Amino acid sequence: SSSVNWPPEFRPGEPWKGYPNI
Amino acid sequence: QEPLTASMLAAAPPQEQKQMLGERLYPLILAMHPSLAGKITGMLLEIDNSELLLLLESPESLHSKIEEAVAVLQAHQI
Repeated sequence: SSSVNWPPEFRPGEPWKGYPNI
Repeated sequence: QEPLTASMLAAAPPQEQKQMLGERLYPLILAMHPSLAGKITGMLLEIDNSELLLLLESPESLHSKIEEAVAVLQAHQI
């Protein structure tokens, strides 16, 4: 299920792969 | 570390703006919720950048926002 992947996890030092902006 | 400002953010591309905010938020969230810090930071990054800047300047507001995010996250995971 795609809902399991929400929310995207932030990892320090790695480029953010979530939404740039709302 | 100098405080993050709106003009510093505005100089960066949108994706990088979230990155910059995340790097500031993450250590604060890590101190409160070590096991969920990455997910909570990811959730909070959905908030408008201008509001995130305010949260970074207001520990109390940030605190309640983090608790809110934890509640949503836990409800979501059940």
